[in-house]
Amino acid sequence: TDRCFNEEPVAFSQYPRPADTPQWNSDKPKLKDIRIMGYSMRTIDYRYTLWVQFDPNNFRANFEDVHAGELYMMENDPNQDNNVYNNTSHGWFFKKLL
Amino acid sequence: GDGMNVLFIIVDDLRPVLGCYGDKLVKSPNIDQLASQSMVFSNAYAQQAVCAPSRVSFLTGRRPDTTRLYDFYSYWRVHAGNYSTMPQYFKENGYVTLSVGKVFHPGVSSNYSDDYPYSWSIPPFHPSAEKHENDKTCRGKDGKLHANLVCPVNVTEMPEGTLPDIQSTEEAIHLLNVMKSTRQKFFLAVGYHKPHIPLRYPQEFLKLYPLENITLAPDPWVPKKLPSVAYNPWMDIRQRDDVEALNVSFPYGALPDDFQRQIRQSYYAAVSYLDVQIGLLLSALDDAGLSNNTIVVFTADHGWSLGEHGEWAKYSNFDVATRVPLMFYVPGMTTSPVSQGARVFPYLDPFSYIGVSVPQGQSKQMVELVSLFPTLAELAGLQVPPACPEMSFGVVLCTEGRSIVHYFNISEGEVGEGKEGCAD
Repeated sequence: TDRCFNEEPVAFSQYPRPADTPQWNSDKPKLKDIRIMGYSMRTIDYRYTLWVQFDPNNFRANFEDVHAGELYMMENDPNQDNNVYNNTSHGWFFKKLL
Repeated sequence: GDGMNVLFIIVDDLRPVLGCYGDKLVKSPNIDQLASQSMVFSNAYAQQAVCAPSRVSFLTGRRPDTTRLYDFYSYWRVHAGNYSTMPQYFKENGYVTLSVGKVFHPGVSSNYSDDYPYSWSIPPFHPSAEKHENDKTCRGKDGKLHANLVCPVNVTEMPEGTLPDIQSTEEAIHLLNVMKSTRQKFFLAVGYHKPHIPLRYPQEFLKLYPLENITLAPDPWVPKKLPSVAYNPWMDIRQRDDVEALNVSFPYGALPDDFQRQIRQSYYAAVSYLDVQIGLLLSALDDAGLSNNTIVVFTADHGWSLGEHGEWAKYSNFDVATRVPLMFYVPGMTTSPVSQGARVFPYLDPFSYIGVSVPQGQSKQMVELVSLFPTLAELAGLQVPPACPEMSFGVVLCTEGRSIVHYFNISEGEVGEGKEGCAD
């Protein structure tokens, strides 16, 4: 909520899913079927996405319950093909974020 | 921009495959010409890569978690909060607000009325040919008509002898001429249907893209480390007759290479068809003598995967699905003052035009479509809606975006230093 932080601008997006694996309604789940929400933040340098539990009854996303993550570093992976979310070498990045 | 009119052009499913965004293959001379007079944002992103949530988000200036619209089946005014929309704000500030084509996503999510009368001064226009969009109108190799994904057509053989976007252009031009004579300030939103599927466009546009020039995506495979939850199985593509006939396995089976090329070819052809419509519309703005006092905004509701990561369509958080073109033409600001009657946007024929247009100004700053509302308000000289508090369900007028007008002064290629948003 503090917009005056000394960081570069970020663009956010999100996408809902009904399940962890692809199924017939993964593209366009109805609200009642949404169980997971993927929240992305992107800068010039990276895209960071967390897929977290989502409750359609109260619209709450639970960031304590992370189903999956994505991290793409744009400088050497501009097409976002190499997800380095689980690379321990990026621990510095998560520290910085948190 | 004080007191200027607004022409707001929204394209359905257009990723920035445009000459002005560096694409070497596409023929988009009219959009490139607009870019040559505009401030172009090369890193603009939608908030959700599907039509209704994205449109409601940028039209209200609030994120999907605040509109609570993630699908197609609720109307934010009753489901989340009675939020003001951008056109409503202009209407309440003395503008005549007009909607042509697909501006709001039709149906429940805009109360079956495109949010009329809140947002619009008169009932929104929808092209009559729109109802045939999913009819079997595509001639197959068997000579019969199908509901295909790849669908170049002879327009004279189409129902009503036309296509929806052609009708929308005609209506928008008609409204420009009406507004010229009434001399009232207007906010005209024109929503084009293509290149949304089906890729149905006049068949002559195929000539611009010989199949031998069409490549596959640079990365047409599903990335090994992509979490399964992130993958979009492109169901709407699979359900088209021509794709269904390929019997591609669900969810990860790849389309045959030659068909991938055909989809990409038709997407490009549909973009050039769209470019012609934009060219005719902007040329009419010139003809009406309105180019000197009309702000033109050009964007899309989200992008579209063209085979990258083994995906098609939108429905994901990948950049190809969320990144959009975004440009602002503001006479006297992004260009020198334009004298009335001067031609700013002469129509350029993509079949014969050879040339390159360079954006007037370009920003690499990360910007979001949710910022359109405050940006357009500021450009038009209206009071910028206040920033929303953390919980804004009961706040009628506020925005979760930020005006990006301060980026207009940053020179080409330059990315501003930090502390953005603190200036005021």
